[in-house]
Amino acid sequence: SKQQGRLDGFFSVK
Amino acid sequence: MLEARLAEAAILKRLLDSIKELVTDANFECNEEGINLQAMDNSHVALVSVKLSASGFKKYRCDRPLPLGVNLGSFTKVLKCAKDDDVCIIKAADDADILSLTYEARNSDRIAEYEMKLMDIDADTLNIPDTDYDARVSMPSAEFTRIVRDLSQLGESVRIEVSKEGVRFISDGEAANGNILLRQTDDDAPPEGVTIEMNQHVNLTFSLKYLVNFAKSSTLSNVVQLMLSNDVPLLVSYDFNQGHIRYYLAPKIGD
Repeated sequence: SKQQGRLDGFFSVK
Repeated sequence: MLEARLAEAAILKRLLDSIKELVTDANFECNEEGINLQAMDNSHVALVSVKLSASGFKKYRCDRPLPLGVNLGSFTKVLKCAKDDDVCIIKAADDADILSLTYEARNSDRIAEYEMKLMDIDADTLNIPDTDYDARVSMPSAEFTRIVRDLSQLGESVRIEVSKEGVRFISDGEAANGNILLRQTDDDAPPEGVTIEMNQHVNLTFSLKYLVNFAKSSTLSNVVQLMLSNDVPLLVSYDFNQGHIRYYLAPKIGD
């Protein structure tokens, strides 16, 4: 089954 | 210092209800343009971003940027003491560790004052890139709430598919499955109707637990927008008079 992805990597720290 | 006068406490109460189960503590960043909040849930799966514009307040003054670190559970409790139609005034002095809230009753001389402890929260501000989404769906927020609640009875995930046919929400549970197709309504625009813009076929899977949580924001707006591109986080956006609340949710990946 599919695994839950994370937001890290999509948004960079300002 | 911050002094902000909100015509109705209901907006803040509904906002807190929309985020309190996602995030425990967060900074309300106040500046002369308004109040912003950005926070990620502990598991880094979802991010909530709130904007309240200065123009949405009856009176708004913020001399310099001020982060108000708040425990959202405590804030919810204090806001429960306000009636929905109370005028709500929030005040904080520079470098203060207290947020004061005043509720003025609309039809009586009742004035209630509360104080809440502020906290130092060390949180990174994230840069959310502008994205050209492959699909943009606008629908009644009550319909979205119904769909995610219905499907969450069947399974943990929903597959959202946008094609020429429309937008389809598919749940494949262990004991039962279901799917709901919404077609673009040609004779009805939002808030009642559904509009679908699509540049490319989209097929993504998300956790229903989070979507059910996001759907609490239907108390803030009659319309919800879903923005989707393959392999990037879903954006669920509710716009209201005073600002907006936006949620980003990482898709489920792999097989």
